[in-house]
Formats: sequence, C-alpha cells, structure tokens
Amino acid sequence: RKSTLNPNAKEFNPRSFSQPK
Amino acid sequence: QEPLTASMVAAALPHEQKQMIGERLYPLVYEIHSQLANKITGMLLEIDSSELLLMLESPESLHAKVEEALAVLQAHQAME
Repeated sequence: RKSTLNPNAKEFNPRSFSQPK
Repeated sequence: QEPLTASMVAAALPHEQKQMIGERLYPLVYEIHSQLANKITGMLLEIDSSELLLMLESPESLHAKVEEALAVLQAHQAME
C-alpha cells in the first residue's frame, strides 16, 4: 500500500514545547 | 494537561486546529524520533483531525504512523 503521507509537508514549529537537554 | 477532545478542536478556528493538535503530537513524536520531530509532525498534521485525535489516544497507531512517515521521508531523500 502506498503511503498518503507527503514528504514535502511543512515542518511543524511548536509554540510551547521546550526541548529536553 | 487535560486530554484534547474533538469538541475543543471543533471550537477552535480552522487554522488553529492543526496547531492545537500539533502541540500535543510534537512531544510524542519527539520521544520517538527527536531529530526529525518537526518534519514528521508536519507530515502527520496533513491527516484528518479526527484521525489525529485517535492517534493521540493510541500510542501503537501513533508509533506506526511515525514509522510510516520515516519510511516515506527516507524513500524521498533516496530519490533526490
């Protein structure tokens, strides 16, 4: 089955999440 | 943090809906694949909101979708 996901999708930028060190 | 419900999402403005879901989805994706979390979350956000809400409640289906997104990305990069 071919995936419907699009590799050219725009990256998501979270507003609230702080990346763990 | 209380769970995100379909009615909370439905009450949001259309352009805010995916951002709301993305804020919940991103930390989960980050745990699976930190380096590509922004890209993978962006790809997953093109899926219907109703399906995304189910994925937030189901670690197994979320994991499967993240793996699928990774495979799509790798195949795409291999073509370039």
